[in-house]
Amino acid sequence: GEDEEVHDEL
Amino acid sequence: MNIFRFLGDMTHLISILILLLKIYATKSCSGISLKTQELYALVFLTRYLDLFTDFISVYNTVMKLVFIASSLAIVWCMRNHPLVRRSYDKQLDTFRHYFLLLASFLLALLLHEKFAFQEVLWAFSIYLEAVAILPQLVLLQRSGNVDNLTGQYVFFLGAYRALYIFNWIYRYFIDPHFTRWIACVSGLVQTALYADFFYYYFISWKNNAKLQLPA
Repeated sequence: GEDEEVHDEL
Repeated sequence: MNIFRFLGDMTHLISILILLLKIYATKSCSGISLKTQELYALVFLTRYLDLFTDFISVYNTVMKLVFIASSLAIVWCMRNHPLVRRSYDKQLDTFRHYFLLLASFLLALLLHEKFAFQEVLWAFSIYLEAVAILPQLVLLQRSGNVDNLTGQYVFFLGAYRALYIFNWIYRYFIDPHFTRWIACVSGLVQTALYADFFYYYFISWKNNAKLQLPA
């Protein structure tokens, strides 16, 4: 779900 | 993506290219801590577990592959390349980095975004990266004079996370719900550890003198 925070930073 | 984070990633990439240049051009790793390089390889391997599960962008995937491949290549070179390994300051690189591993892992078990395998390892990689430079800084203090490429390498390595702090500030202003406390606090600690190095780096730049760290 969108609460699943994806780590978009390196 | 914002300019601060992009500049941060480029600065990080430059630091790695400088180190690769030093090792390739001089066939020497004198002044470089193998322990720090091993910790960085572990940081990338534990942080980029989502490499094949979460696709963010081509840029993100390519950079992750570059960071993993370069850190492993540097560790391999320092351990196995006949010329490079001979120049390794083994007797100076004595920081007990296993404590850093243990402390980071224990902290990750306590403080993480979610108690899931990938998230605990992600937090571990964040904490480990913050302290991974310590063996390198101790080695520089012990080895006295610092050659230019090594000095530049550490400088860019420290500067990259400082730029990431601006990235977090910027992202917070854009979206107040954006909170990355783990990465942000860890990034502040990481950058603070470079404070004295930055000071002596600035002095050597101002006086146009050799970089000298006090013993």
